[in-house]
Amino acid sequence: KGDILDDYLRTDGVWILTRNKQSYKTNNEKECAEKCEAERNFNCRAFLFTRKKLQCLTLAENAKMTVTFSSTDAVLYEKKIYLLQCRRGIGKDYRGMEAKTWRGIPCQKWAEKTPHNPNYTPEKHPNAGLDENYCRNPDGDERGPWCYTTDSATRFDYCNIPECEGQVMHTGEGLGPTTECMQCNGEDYHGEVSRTESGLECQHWDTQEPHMHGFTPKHFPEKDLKLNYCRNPDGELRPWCFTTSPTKRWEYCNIPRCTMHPPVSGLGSQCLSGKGEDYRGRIAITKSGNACQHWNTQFPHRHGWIPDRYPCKGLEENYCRNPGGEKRPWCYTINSSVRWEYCAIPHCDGTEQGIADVPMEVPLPEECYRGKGQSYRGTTSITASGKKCQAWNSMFPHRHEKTPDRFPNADLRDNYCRNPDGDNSPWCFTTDPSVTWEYCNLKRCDDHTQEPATNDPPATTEQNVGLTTPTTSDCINGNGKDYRGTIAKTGRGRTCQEWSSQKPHSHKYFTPVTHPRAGLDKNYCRNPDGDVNGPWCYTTDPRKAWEYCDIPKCPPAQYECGKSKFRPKLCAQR
Amino acid sequence: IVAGCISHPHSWPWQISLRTSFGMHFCGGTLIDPQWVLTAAHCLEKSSRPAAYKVYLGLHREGASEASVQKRDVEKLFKEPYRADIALLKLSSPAIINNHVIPVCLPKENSVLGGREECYVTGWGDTKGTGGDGYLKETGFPVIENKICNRPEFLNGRVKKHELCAGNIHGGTDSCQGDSGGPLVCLDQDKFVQHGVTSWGLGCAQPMKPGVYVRVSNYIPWIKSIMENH
Repeated sequence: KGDILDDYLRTDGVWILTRNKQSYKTNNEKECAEKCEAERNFNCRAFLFTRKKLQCLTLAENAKMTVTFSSTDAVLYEKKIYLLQCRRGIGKDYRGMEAKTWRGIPCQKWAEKTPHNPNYTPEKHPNAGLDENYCRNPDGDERGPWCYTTDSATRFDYCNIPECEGQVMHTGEGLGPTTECMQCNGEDYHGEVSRTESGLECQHWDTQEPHMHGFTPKHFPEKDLKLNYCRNPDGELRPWCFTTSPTKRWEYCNIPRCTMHPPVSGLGSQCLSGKGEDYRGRIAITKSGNACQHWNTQFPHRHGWIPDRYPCKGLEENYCRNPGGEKRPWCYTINSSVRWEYCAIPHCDGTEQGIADVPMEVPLPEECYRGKGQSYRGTTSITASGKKCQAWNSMFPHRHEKTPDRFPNADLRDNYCRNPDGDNSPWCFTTDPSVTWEYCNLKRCDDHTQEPATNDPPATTEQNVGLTTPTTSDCINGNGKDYRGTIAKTGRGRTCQEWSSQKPHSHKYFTPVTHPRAGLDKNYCRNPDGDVNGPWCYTTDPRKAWEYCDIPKCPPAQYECGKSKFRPKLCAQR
Repeated sequence: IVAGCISHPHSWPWQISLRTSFGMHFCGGTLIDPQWVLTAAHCLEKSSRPAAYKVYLGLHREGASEASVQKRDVEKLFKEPYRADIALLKLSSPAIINNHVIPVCLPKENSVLGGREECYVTGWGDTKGTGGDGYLKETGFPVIENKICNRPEFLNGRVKKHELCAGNIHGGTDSCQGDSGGPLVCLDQDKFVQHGVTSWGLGCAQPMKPGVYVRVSNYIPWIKSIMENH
């Protein structure tokens, strides 16, 4: 477990009156919890801690069993397991207070010998919670908790303990629901198991030691990557975690499987609603008419959506499905040159016949918005300053009220830019904790200038960007080939001859005509031949044909790394 | 680059072309400082002599006919000492920083990418018939967490922790031969940061076979020390 106190329900300012208790002196609540765990005199169900006196009282009873009254300095911690009114799986850890069989016969106390002499007693099984005559499952019986009965004709019988249905509601206010078992692949598992199946402790998701990884809470805010609890953020077979062992990067966890299965919605499953993840209809042909490949085959396309691995995704036959949160149902096709395509599924409201489906190669008209962008339904999810958008149904890092259920017509899908509140343009909450929201990186359609298509011939460099910016200042970079300053004297003080002149020195190799791009203007020092020693010139001294100029080096260029002067296309094929 | 598109000219001003002394392009690289280029070590296998290589900067066309092109000799080359596929080239003289030649940003030491970043690769490499040959192409796709990439149906444990992989699950677009040594950059706020050096792949753009890139953030101390000491 992540934290010993996670197993307890905390209530401030409460004292409970109990008979069976033990007093200790501890420095904090955690130490007190450790005392409770180690208590040998009775089953410790709760503890009280007083901050001023640092008094720790381990208790055999909890608030359900006895009277409570207020006490400002006290904090009551009750073991959640003793507050559960339902059983998880076969109920081996059921510690509730049901004390009669399913037929209504009162249970015999586990410590008594009549009317039945029990094999399972508190002495023999001190950790099985055999208190009073409560239903228990000390032997791991598949049919759940049971008890010896007070009917001499019936030695034992089973109790009617309800199964915790996915979401286990603990008693007590202020404690939210916690999923203690998993459905399907455990993608919705929110429980607190934090050890792997081989017993290794899990690494905290927000640390990079001992294993560096990308599954951070910051990057996956909706995946509930809390503490070091086992989770399934990547569609694995079941929940897992990175381990604290340097030699084992990650391992699966053993999470009990819920016996109740989530219902598949009836109406929605036969037609397209939302992204069609619950579509369970029998359409098996793509929008362009390709027949679908069977999910359980690997031909013609190899893939990872193997039905056995994903029992809840409905990967039957070759029907169109959306197992991975795509835009809508799709399938691999039997056409070896078309790996996959979307399917045309009738919309549940009958208004669309999948007409929104477009082949992935055709860009969607989603790079601009009209008006204030309230009708914008594109998939841009980057703000004007380049921040990534927070998902609308996520409350991390920003809590907000612009949720899909409150704005059902605003299409608040994923983390796409939207304008649910009539703002000036589409916007989103950002994933940057310091910036609540920003407008998105979108243009108004009427301002939009068409980008060249992928296969358009590229414009020439000269048309788009012109020539290299020459150095017009009186300094040189490198060998000064790009120097375009106005120094016109050599290093020894001689005046330069004009490049277009043939007097006093006649020359034919370096003239404005032969080197039109070399900047051979007037009599300025230049380096038309890339001389490693830098710019030079013919001199006006008849005795000296040419000489180097003495031009200072430019200071290092100031630049901002990673910032281009020309906007990239950012073309991506997904 | 398979699929993707022809980039806007000079929109990736840190991209360099690594060439033979005769001027033939064979690998990419990235300008990380006016006088330093980051590339893949396997691009330097043919010769350990710096004189065997030339670096072209500021170009969009592989033909390098633009006036913006700067050419530099390689003064020194440094391969990562533990044989990771990453290397540094010191140019004979600093590149001139202008609108066409700008260094990329490097990531913080050991910074990690989440499994969702949209990143971009560029190069003049093989297009596998998808067009744009001879021009600097680009394509974008997400980084895939190593755990996923190492699944049996993907790269089956071949990806080491000093590497990262990126691509589309269904393939279709990828870096390819000739793009090696070039950058995988991701937008961080308003700057591009180089997180990967194009290294290897199983074919190009194959389904479930994303490309593999050297994880630059693991080599920041090495890069710094080489640049400071040379």
